[in-house]
Amino acid sequence: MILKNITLQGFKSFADKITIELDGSVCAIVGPNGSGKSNISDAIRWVLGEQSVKSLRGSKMEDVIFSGTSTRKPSGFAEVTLTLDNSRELLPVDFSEVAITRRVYRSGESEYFINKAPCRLKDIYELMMDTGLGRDGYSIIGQGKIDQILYANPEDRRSIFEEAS
Amino acid sequence: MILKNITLQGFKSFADKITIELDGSVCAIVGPNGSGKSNISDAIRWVLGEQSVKSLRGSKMEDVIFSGTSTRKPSGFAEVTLTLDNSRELLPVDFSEVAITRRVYRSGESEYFINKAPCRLKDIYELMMDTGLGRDGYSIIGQGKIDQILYANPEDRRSIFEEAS
Amino acid sequence: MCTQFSEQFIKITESFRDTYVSLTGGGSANILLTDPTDVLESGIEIEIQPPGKKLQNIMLLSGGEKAIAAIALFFALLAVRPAPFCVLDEIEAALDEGNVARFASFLRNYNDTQFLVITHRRGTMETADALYGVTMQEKGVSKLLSLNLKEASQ
Amino acid sequence: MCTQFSEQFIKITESFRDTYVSLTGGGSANILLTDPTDVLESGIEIEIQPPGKKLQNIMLLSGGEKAIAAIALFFALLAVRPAPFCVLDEIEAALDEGNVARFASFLRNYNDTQFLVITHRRGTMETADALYGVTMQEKGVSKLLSLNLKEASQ
Ligand SMILES: Nc1ncnc2c1ncn2[C@@H]1O[C@H](COP(=O)(O)OP(=O)(O)OP(=O)(O)O)[C@@H](O)[C@H]1O
Ligand SMILES: Nc1ncnc2c1ncn2[C@@H]1O[C@H](COP(=O)(O)OP(=O)(O)OP(=O)(O)O)[C@@H](O)[C@H]1O
Ligand SMILES: [Mg+2]
Ligand SMILES: [Mg+2]
Repeated sequence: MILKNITLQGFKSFADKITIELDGSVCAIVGPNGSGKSNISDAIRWVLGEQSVKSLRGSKMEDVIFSGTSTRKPSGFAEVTLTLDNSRELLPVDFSEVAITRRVYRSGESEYFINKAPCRLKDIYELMMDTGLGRDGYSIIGQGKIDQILYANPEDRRSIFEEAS
Repeated sequence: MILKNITLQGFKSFADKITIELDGSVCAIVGPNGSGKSNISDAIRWVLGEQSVKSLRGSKMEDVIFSGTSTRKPSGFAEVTLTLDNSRELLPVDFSEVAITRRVYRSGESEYFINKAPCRLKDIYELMMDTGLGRDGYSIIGQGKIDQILYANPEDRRSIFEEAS
Repeated sequence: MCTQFSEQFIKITESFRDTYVSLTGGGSANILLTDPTDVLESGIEIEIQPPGKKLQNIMLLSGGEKAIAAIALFFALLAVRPAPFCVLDEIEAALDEGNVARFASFLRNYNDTQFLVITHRRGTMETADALYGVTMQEKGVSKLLSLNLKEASQ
Repeated sequence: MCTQFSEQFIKITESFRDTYVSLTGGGSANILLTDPTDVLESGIEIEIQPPGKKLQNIMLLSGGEKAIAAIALFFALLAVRPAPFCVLDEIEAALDEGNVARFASFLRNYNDTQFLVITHRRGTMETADALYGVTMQEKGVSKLLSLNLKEASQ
């Protein structure tokens, strides 16, 4: 069980800081339409370095920052922290626990941290490389997207196989 | 309640002749994955004159004919009859009940009937014109297709409105 | 021509506002011309405000919120251009139980149109007048089971 | 290069056959090279035979049958290129109750990968180790409810 918890603050509909302790090998997220479930999936994608706003269902990166309601002001920034268990030394660092943090301000300025130490986006990519995660496309399947694995024309499908190879 | 019943024979997975009496203003069709529910929707589309094999989920018109199983031979033809109540004189014919039949043989030869009298496909179109049915796109919504009404770019959406106009 | 489009457009827009409120129990929806000065050439934008939320671009809506907006638009078009029957294949798949219940009662109360709905949602089954079970006892061959409403929504 | 692709391709194909059978309780699946003489340039075709039915082109499969094939392929790729965790957002939406039950037990028995599944299907909820409820008591603001498994699958 590699994911220990995820903390969201100001990320999309998660205006207030929320920490989700992931206590199991199968964790189910449930709730009504529009409550914020897929936003959690977006948060994981984002903290692992997703740069395509389209994959985050937005039109600009600022769309991930809580935009306010009739009773709440918009947030000034969005921040997500994903904490991973590294006791099996899957990640190439010396910590038994690794917290990856990404923050973006309305100005567009971004900050990245590994265990609270500032780093670059590139460092997060390199950390996650070879884990099968982050940018590979098939460890995070978005809503309505499962069929795409079949619909790609034969040449596209083949490139999925080559990536797996 | 305009639909009285639908009869399918040799149409896709409906190898044997089946008649569905449609006794209500809200009729629900239920059953396991792959049992044949959407095939009924295809049958209605087809008998009303659908010519696009893609809209029927096939690659050629012959794909609508029952293709056999390990224990059953393929059918030589597919036939669908849709019976409509015309007591409110919605359709421009003198019958109080109108049965529309379409048949296709493996040879590709097609036959069309209105109340058992042979006619052309064109006659079926003309019969159904002005009822809001058959070729308009939004009285039969296929599986997975409801979102398309929103995703079309602004110009495409506008053409839907113009059609409605 | 331009007037006819404007009239129909207004009818559809008003109808859309009504259908959206019936389906969501609150909230609002609107259709705008991207270029109001050029009715004939303008594209159209859809704005949705789910109950209690801010007005948003369709892209940011959740899967279920988009589906409800699409269903509302479909019924708005139907109101302006009625059809004697409609076939709906699992269109409420993305809706949660509460939204399915509203969708089902909307269908129930819709006069002058007969609906054939393919569904696996209990809420929709419960408001149907008649239930038809399709099965394949013999593999690859469809047959019909007549069902009573009680046993299907176990 | 060509050998490496062939080896991985064989692994994925074998894995796909296994995952498809586990998910459907029968039936078979296969991946073919459209041009077996040119391994590197060939496209790939997927053949599916749902339990008891004939081998078919993916296009003729039902919505649920396609979804199961896609899920099986996803797991086949995962087996060959493991990931420590996966996030699955309502991927079993099109599955009937029987297929959901098989999907849920497949997840349950899958070792070495942690799954975060967003779902509204009871079968999936029932096999989860932990359940997290997301709600918006204050409109537009998400919060978490801790849920026990009994109350969520009412
Ligand atoms: N930047 C933002 N600020 C505030 N709210 C946002 C922001 N981005 C998205 N949202 C809102 O988050 C809500 C929930 O989205 P999400 O896609 O997570 O829902 P969901 O629980 O997955 O629903 P469904 O079951 O319908 O898929 C949407 O109403 C959306 O408008
Ligand atoms: N010409 C044909 N001959 C025999 N079987 C066919 C033919 N065309 C389609 N089928 C089969 O009909 C089956 C049922 O299709 P259908 O799409 O109606 O299922 P469904 O009940 O809607 O399922 P779901 O709940 O998954 O959407 C498929 O397995 C398909 O292979
Ligand atoms: Mg969602
Ligand atoms: Mg179907």
